[in-house]
Amino acid sequence: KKGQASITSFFKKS
Amino acid sequence: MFEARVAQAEILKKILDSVRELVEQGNLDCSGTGISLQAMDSSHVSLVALLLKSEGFERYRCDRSINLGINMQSLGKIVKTAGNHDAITLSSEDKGDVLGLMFESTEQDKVSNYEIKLMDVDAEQLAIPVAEYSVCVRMPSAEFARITRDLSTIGDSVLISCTKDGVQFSTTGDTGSGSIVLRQSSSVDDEKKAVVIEVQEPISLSFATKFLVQFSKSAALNESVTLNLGDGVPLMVEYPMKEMGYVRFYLAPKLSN
Repeated sequence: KKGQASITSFFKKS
Repeated sequence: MFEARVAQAEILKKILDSVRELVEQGNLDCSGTGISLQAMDSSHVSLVALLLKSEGFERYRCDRSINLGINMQSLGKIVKTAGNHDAITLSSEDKGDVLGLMFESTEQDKVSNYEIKLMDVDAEQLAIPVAEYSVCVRMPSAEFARITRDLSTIGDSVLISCTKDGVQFSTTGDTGSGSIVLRQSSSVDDEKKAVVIEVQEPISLSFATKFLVQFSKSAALNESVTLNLGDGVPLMVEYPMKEMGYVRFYLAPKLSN
């Protein structure tokens, strides 16, 4: 079973 | 003062159609170089990055950088009322609280003016690092739409596996499974119909089907779409818009728990 990653775990606040 | 005029409303309609289902509201960042928008979907799984370069406009003026907080649904609905060949001028005063839209028919016998109230959009601006992608696939955008739609009838995630021999889209659901392989076109008369696969390293990643379906609805923007995949980075789906800029979608992968 795979879990959905969040985009914010790849792109950080600028 | 901000003012931007596009010769044909059609392009704005297509752009708004491609993002407004994913993005409820966003900040249009207007500067001397153009208009950009960055926004996540409500579940923070995907991100839309839109760039409209100043050169892409018939007329463009932006004296100082401004953020226009916009409800994308409202903007989409208003722009939809313009004729495809109408010219559209967007405008806003430096400290204004509305975005003005003026539509002019080609015969210049009809002029429509609208205003949309600006809103405070509390959107985190994210830094998108330049990624090294292992794979870049360029394919007809209609084909990408077809594949995502077909597989969405079966499963809620799609595994994209790519080697230099081809790219495979596969899914599994309660009712069964399916897979579609596209091979690199050997010789194509029409560049736009080509499937071109560039592979630094083979890769396999899973993504939520519903987002791929959403992205693929942007097919009207360009006959070709590129999918960029890399280990440890979100999928980047790009629809270039000739001299105007691009619409890019980023999608976080599904990861093994």
